[in-house]
Amino acid sequence: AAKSTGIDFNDLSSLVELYKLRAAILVELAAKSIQKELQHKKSQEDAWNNSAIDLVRASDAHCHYVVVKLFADKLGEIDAAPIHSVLLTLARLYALHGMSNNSGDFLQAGLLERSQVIEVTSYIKELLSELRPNAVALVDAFDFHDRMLNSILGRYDGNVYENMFEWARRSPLNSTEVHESFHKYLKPLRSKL
Amino acid sequence: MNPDILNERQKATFDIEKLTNILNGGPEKTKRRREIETMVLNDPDFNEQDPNFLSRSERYDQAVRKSAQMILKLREYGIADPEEIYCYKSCVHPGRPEPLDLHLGMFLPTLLNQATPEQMDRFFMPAWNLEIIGTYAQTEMGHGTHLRGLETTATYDPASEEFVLNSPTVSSIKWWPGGLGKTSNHAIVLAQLYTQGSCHGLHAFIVPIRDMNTHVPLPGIVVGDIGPKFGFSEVDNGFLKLDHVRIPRENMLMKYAKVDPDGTYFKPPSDKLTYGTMVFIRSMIVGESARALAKSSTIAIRYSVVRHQSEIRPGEPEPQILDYQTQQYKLFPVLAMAYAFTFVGHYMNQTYHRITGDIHQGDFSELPELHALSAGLKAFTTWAANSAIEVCRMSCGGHGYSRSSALPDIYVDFTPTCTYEGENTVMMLQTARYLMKSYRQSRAGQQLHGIVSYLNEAEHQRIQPQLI
Repeated sequence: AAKSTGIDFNDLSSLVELYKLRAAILVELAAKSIQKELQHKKSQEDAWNNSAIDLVRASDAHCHYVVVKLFADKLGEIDAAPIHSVLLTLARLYALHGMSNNSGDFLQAGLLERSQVIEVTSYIKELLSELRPNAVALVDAFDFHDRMLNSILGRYDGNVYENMFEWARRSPLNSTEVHESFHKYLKPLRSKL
Repeated sequence: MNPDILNERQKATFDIEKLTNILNGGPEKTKRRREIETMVLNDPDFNEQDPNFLSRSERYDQAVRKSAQMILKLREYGIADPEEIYCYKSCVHPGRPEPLDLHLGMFLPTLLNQATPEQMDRFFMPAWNLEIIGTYAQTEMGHGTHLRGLETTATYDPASEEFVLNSPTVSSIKWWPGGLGKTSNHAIVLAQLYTQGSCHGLHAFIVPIRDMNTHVPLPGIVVGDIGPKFGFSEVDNGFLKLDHVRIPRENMLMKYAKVDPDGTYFKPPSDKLTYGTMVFIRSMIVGESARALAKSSTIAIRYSVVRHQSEIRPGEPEPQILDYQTQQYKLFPVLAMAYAFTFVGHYMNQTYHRITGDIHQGDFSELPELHALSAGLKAFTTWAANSAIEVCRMSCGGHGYSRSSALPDIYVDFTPTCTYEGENTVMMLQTARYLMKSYRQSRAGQQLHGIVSYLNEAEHQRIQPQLI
């Protein structure tokens, strides 16, 4: 059985390894599900359909592994220490958050123990605090021009409320002080009541 | 500048510009992107009315006007590099699909990848000059991702050396292609090829659908817009019914598969080549997932430092909502995902270009892996991004509902990626097919290569799932 002890949650390569094992195990489970169906004299097509949930789960785990691995690989190309550090925090958060959300898979595969699932949550909380001071800088780095983002809430200068008010005033419903529906429907209605 | 956001920027522990350069692929790329943005944003020809206050027809009209201007300007400035065209287009239509998307993103690439040199001579320059405006019609009203189920037929008539394109049923009417409704005058139509009494599966045909001068639909063609949708208001997604429409033999894309004048069929070296354009788009969608997440997290995180609400400690001023752990727990994983998908998007882009380069050299060995990877990652990233955009919108409280936040538009314009170019569950099952094949090969002692090579390692480690 896969060893679940001694995982270093600070070490991104250990996390990549866990994702790899999860993917391998779920691929194997899906293959075994098909095999089991075939042993019950099901056709290949029916065996496939009856294993589809496991198959999608295996693909999902495979893709998740690929994403975590590529993020880790990218970090290997980055020399600047402050950037490497903040991206490492993000990569660990991505990996640990995925483990927390899919803890059933990791537990079932024997890759994590129950106590380690709790440990994962506490690591996530630490990473959230670590990221807090850099949160705005990290989104600024995407470098969206205000007119490309086209969002009043997301304005670079943060002047949200005054611009939201300005925007609302441009709504076509505000083009006249009194909307024509008042004269067409509400006023006549009033005289009938 | 809002003092809260100013204060946040002073706290950063790294050089933002350097990280932007990493995300863009180098300082030159950042510089060029900004040049293009400035060019478009300072151009009065691209001024627009806020689409939030326009009807759908007005939005389509405005988008066509801007797209027409865009084509002229691209010529004027000599912008021909696909990446730069994409960048220019994204500035002209920020975050919104546009009526010429399919022409630029699918019609032209399909010609480049699947047309013979003679067909390129005939179609490419007219398409480049927009005399031919094309789209890519694959999906049918009753059939989507399962391509073998498509019903449209192309029957070869050796007497006239023509194909007869036909929609035999209502469910076979082509449905959804962007630009098909009102904009295009040609469509690449995917149809089941029949010649000498046999069906040879799905093949691509260039079908004229409207008169190139008057733009009136041609005889046998019923074409129009499919109506309002969930987002995509600028795009005329359309329907196309073909009633025994005759096209010359030379209009079948014959770089790989061929039909001789007498009707003899020559199959392509790989049946996956027909779907090459879809693989291209799926690869691009991974980057689009990253972009949608980057935008959503930018909006929600900036707003969360401006917004103050309630209190953490009694008697103290209302804190920034980003100081709440619950808000961080909603948004920081989305931010992490945005970075992760950005790097995956770069990888998919490079991998696509590397493998298609090999294909042009006649090496098809990595095509199955590309097919499986692009399908799986398209599904994985779009599912995740779709939910995450909604998390961002919800984390902006009541103002996330306002169209002024841009979050509703990001959501509705991104959500269709979960179904177009392959419905996500079906995509995952395609990846699973490749994984099962690889697993069997590893069990049989074969050495696997590429991204699935871990299945060999796993075999060595004798991993067994445990019951709990």
